[in-house]
Amino acid sequence: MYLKKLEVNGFKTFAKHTYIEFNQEIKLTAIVGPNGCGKSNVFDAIRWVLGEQSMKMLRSSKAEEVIFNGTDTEKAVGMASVSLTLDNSKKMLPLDFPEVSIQRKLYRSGESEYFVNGQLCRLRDILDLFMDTGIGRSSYFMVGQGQVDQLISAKADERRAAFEEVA
Amino acid sequence: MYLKKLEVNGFKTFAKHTYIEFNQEIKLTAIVGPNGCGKSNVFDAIRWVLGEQSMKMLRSSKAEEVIFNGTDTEKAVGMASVSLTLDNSKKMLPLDFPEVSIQRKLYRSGESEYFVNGQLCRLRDILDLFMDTGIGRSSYFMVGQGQVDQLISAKADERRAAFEEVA
Amino acid sequence: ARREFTSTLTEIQKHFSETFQELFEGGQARLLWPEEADILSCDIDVWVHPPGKKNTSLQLLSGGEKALTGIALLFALLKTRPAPFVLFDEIDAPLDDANVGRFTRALKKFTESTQMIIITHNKRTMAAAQTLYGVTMPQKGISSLVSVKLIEDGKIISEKKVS
Amino acid sequence: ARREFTSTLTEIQKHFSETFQELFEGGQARLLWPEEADILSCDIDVWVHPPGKKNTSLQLLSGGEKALTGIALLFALLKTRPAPFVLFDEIDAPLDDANVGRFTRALKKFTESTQMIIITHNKRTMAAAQTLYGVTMPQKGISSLVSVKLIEDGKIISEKKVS
Ligand SMILES: Nc1ncnc2c1ncn2[C@@H]1O[C@H](COP(=O)(O)OP(=O)(O)OP(=O)(O)O)[C@@H](O)[C@H]1O
Ligand SMILES: Nc1ncnc2c1ncn2[C@@H]1O[C@H](COP(=O)(O)OP(=O)(O)OP(=O)(O)O)[C@@H](O)[C@H]1O
Ligand SMILES: [Mg+2]
Ligand SMILES: [Mg+2]
Repeated sequence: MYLKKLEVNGFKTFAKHTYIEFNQEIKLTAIVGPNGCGKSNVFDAIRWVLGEQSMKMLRSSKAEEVIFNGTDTEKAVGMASVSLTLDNSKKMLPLDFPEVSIQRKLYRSGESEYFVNGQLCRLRDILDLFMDTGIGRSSYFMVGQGQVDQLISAKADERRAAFEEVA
Repeated sequence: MYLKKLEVNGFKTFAKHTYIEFNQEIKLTAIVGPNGCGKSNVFDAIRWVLGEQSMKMLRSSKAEEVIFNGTDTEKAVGMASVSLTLDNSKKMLPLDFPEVSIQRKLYRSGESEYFVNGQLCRLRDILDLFMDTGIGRSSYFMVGQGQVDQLISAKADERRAAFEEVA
Repeated sequence: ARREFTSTLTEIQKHFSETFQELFEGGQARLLWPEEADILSCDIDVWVHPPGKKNTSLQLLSGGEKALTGIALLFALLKTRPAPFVLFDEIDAPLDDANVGRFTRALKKFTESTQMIIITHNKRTMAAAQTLYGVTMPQKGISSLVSVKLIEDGKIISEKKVS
Repeated sequence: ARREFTSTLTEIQKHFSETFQELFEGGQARLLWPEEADILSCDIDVWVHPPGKKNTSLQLLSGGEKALTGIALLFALLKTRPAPFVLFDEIDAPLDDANVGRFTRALKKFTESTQMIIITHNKRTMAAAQTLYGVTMPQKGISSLVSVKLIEDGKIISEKKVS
């Protein structure tokens, strides 16, 4: 399984439809750019579409704060949408498709929708999909900015959660 | 008032007598070096000789942990000593000397000694000396590693302490 | 379940001390847990001994040493159980040039099994990557993505618009 | 006491919004406190608006934006009440190259009134300093001080032993 494509629209600083494609041959990709331009927002988008519910992990205080809030010249939008396409040729995800795409939408009204390969589903279905793949919420596959010494400075019980995920 | 000389002996990684001299003309000095070589320990030494009592600010859990603890080849020592010499030609410090030197010693026994210009004194005397100079314990003259956004991320009451120091 | 968890911990421990020695070029590190306690609920501590120094409590480590130790443990988890892809946000920020070199050498060893996407400001780490994506704001406050290239003196030039 | 504190806060506020605009090349920042509350005990909040962006809660700021905002407030305090000397430990670490440039330009303005000692790994900040001291460990685990010089390609060479 590997990331094939990320499509973002209306999420944080991605006001317009923006996408990034990854190539299977490329194993090490670096994302660069000036302070405040939206690099960590790319990771927030991935964390969000995988079902993240914690506001703290998304650096916001209300769920709707991830929806593009406007700038001096552009108006705020009414919906945030992120979709992530993954290669599933080795059937790591328990679905019979060679490619799986998950999507999450949130409207200003507070309503949210989740999709797997275009089919409306529940958050639960997305979380179950990634169970046991090492791409869970408490696991070590994502390290946020300034969090590199989290594993060693954390209390022993937080460390334990990462070890249990590995077992 | 400016820093003229720092002398360190037996404090953290400064096992032997080490000193650094500053020149009045030089206004911007950079301290450089590899990870773990002792740069932040230089700042800890300055914080310590100015009377710092908080273990957290000195990155240790017991007072004696600032005494050089030995390496694979060198034995631990029994005492840490730091002395700081300041120019006082503008009489910013309420003492009638053109130069003031403060010193702090700590023995493995837990006993500590403070000196001003070679005379034994109490911690209280050192803290009083720097009262109203902007070099107090809660003030903004020292920013520790990783603390640059402390002022804006802190709770409003911690921020207030720094503002009150300025008033 | 107990036997399985103990064998996983022992494997993490083995990788942790190997990766630590690789990144610090010496020294020792291990995970510690009380022998007789219940493995499914006891505390698991980290003990480190950077090369040449006496054993250190984690608190005394410098900013860079803590980051490098955190990276060693992270890589140990990845060796024990490879994740299909990983996302690291500026984990090289506290490291000096020499340690960034050791970090990127260790990072490249994972490219067999794992897709790695890392955010960095460090030119050496950029040079180690196979592709670079730039996030820019041609219009203040709105992000757009471009594919970029690193040229000799460390400048970044934008190749083509991605989306 | 109240009148004095209010006038100090107003002065910090003035310097904060000026320094913020200098470091971010635009935008706005201010300190906020409730008008009718007791100035000696109420909360003092920070409100920022980076250039081009809608007003942001501090939480939404990026790592680099937070550091730069913290530096702006720190410099505002120093302008309001200059300290004889200051010690900054890697405050430039989260900044990108352009922001390090703006930071060092702002830093140099203080050299009239304040002795500044800064720890850094950033070559641009090193280049801005008048003297460089190197902390090294010729013997593992034991620090020694040398005076160093920065040569063209960013390498550091050691001049003479200090102590
Ligand atoms: N909902 C939103 N609408 C508009 N802008 C937003 C929204 N949420 C966050 N932002 C903006 O995103 C910016 C932060 O972006 P991000 O954290 O991705 O930067 P970065 O590229 O990681 O920078 P650094 O190198 O400093 O870490 C902030 O300026 C913030 O105002
Ligand atoms: N009492 C002591 N005796 C011996 N060594 C000590 C003592 N206290 C701290 N140390 C050592 O000092 C080192 C940390 O030094 P310091 O924090 O100054 O590094 P640094 O130069 O700031 O590095 P970085 O660039 O990573 O921030 C640790 O390796 C620690 O083991
Ligand atoms: Mg970031
Ligand atoms: Mg340090």
